[in-house]
Amino acid sequence: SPKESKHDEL
Amino acid sequence: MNIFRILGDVSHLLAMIILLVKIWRSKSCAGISGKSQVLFAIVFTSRYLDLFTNFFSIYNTVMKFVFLMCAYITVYLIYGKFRKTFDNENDSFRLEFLLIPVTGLSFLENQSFTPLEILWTFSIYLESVAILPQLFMISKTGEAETITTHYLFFLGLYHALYLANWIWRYQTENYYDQIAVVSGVVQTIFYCDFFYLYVTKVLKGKKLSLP
Repeated sequence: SPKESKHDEL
Repeated sequence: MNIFRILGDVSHLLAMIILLVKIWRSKSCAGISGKSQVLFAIVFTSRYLDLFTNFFSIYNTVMKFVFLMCAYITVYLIYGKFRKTFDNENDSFRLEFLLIPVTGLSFLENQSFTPLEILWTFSIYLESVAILPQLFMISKTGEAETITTHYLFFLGLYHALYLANWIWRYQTENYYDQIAVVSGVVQTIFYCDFFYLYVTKVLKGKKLSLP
C-alpha cells in the first residue's frame, strides 16, 4: 500500500 | 528500487561521510552549522521510529541505522569532541522559526492522525528546511570551505534524485506521496542558488565566497 511504500524510502 | 532512488541514497550517504571525514581529518567543525546537524538528527529520529514497528528489507534497516549513527556522531563531534572549534557566533539562525511552523503543519496536514504518521510527516517537513541554518551561516560569513560545498552538493543531489525517483514511481507504479513530493520540491529549490555557485565557482577550482 502507498502508506507502507513511503516508509520503504529513506 | 529504481536507479534514481539508489543513487539518491548513495549521494545522501556520501554527503554525510564527507562531512564526518572533513571534521575528523581537520579536527575542526569550523563553518559547519551545528543547528542544521541537530535538525537532521531530529529528522532521522522522528522518521525512523518504524525501525521498531515494521521490517521492510535488510537494506532499509541497515541504511536507516547508518543514517542515524552518522547524524548522532556528527552532532557529538560538533558539540562534544571538537566544540572549541565550533563557530557558535555565526550559527545564529533561530530554530523556533522552523520548529514551530513545522510542528503545527505536521498536525494539520498529514495522511492519518496517528503518532507515527504525525512524526513521519514532521520529519519530512523538517528535512525540507533543516539546511537553512547552514545556508544562513554561509551567507553570514560570506564563504565556505570547498569540502563543505562538496557536502552541500551531494545533499542537494540526493534531493534532486529523489524527485526523479518519484517521477519514475508515478510513471511506473502510479505511486506518489503528496507530502513527500511537495517538501522535496521545496528543499530542492533551496539548493538551486547554491548549485549555481558550485558549478560556476567550486568546480572551476575557486573557493566559494559571496560578494
